[in-house]
Amino acid sequence: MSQEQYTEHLKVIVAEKLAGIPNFNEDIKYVAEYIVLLIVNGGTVESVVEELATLFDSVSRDTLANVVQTAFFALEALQQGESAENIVSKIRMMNAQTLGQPAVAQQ
Amino acid sequence: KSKSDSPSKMKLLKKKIEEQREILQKTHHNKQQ
Repeated sequence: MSQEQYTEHLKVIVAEKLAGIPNFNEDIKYVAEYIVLLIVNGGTVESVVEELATLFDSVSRDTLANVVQTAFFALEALQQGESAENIVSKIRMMNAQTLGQPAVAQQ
Repeated sequence: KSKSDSPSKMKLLKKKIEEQREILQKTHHNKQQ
């Protein structure tokens, strides 16, 4: 997979994670793109969280750190061959639990 | 604080995205040389 494909997949994954933040009213596509760009440009969890905290002061640092940490884990998982769809579905399950909705019933 | 989807914040975010894209392009360009 090319660098571009990794970043495109990562954007989708990060957007999904951002969608799980309650009362987050920003355009998640742009925020996801920004997070991914910061990461691919060599940012660390700390530096990316720091940057986001200056922009989104209404969101707690813990929440931002959780998003960024997930992005790093997702990138690692993608590089190890896990599909973006699989990662997104895991995040959806976690989001559903966080938002108090029942996760998709397993057969 | 109410909704933070202000146009100025969006503008700032887009500007920052552009800056990061430029950094990425420069890095990519340098790697190819």
